Amino acid sequence: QTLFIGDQVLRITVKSEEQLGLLQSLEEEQDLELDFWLHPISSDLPVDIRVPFASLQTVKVFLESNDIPYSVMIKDVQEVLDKEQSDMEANTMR
Amino acid sequence: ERNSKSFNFGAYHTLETIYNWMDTLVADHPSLVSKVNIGSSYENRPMYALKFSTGGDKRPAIWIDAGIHSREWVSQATAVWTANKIATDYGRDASLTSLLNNMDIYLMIVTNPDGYVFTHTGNRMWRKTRSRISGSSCRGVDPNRNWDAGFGGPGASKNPCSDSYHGPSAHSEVEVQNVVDLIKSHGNFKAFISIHAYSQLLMYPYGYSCNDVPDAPELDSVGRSAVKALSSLYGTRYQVGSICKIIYQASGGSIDWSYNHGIKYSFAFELRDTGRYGFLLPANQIIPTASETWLALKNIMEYVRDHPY
Repeated sequence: QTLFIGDQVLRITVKSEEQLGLLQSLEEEQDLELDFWLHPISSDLPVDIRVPFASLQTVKVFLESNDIPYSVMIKDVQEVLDKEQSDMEANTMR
Repeated sequence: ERNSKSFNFGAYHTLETIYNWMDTLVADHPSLVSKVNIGSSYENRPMYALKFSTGGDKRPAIWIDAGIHSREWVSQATAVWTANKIATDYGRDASLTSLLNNMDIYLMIVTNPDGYVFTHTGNRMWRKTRSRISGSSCRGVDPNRNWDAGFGGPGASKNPCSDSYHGPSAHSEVEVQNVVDLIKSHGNFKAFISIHAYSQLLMYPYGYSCNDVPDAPELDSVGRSAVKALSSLYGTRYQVGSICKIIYQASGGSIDWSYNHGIKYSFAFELRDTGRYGFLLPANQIIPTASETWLALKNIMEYVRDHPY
């Protein structure tokens, strides 16, 4: 299984078309290996991105330097997956 | 797990467990439920739809599919719960009974079986099919960008490494082609409902175009009624609208194809939540999600039953 240790899901609220464009450019940055759960389409809609641990600092600096508000939706993806897995195993045992 | 009465609907399950459970459902309700093998996936797994029918030949039918995007686990889990609900409520719920005395329901619980298996064995975040792409090291096509409806247009990617890759051609994915073949060969589907997650939306065509479909006012009204029913259980809020207007332009989607194929009542759900867990919705929300979604599904199906065309 691919591990997602330290990966976070960020919820981003864009305030302008300019910020939307910046997020769309982020989508093109394949090196960051971002996983867009909700894509940057409209300034009316939130954008959710799973950010690999290795890219977290880069992405957060990018957002902060462009004054793009965000919150951490999932602090550690692997923790949630581990809980999901243990729930499944407990159910199987039951 | 072989006993359908002890099956835990409030848990996520592997494909093998779901398929085994489908057999027990059929065994428990042999006069109502049958399993239809609509073909095989890219990795040669069988693709099963559950057919709920009280008889007749090619009665007007309702299609419901779940799990076309493999990582949206609450979709498949909701479909399992829904299958059990239909089977157990027939003969008890007057409205559902009258519906099934006039129409058939086809329910495909895992529309992307290869992807679903891969989410359990390789990468929980996998969304696409598992097909190999000529000339690329990346695998998989977004099966909800692969339908012959505005194929290759805005909102789909031509990059095989993208999660929204539309594929080399329309219906290139055997999983999509299998559904298309069933719908076409049956020829009497009146509704086509696709279940996704997340965002709490009920959508109707189009996704590939932002122009209103001719039936938009009616579909909007049906959608709003369904969402009202859904919200009555726990107060969960849903938005209603065309795919393009409510989320974004997305071409090659299933309900655009079904609508263009003549299935007027084409809808897509995006289930819970709106941004706490996203694709990782905790299992303790499966039953509440399925229960509220059932009210919306039933509302739509009743409307379809009462408005023949």
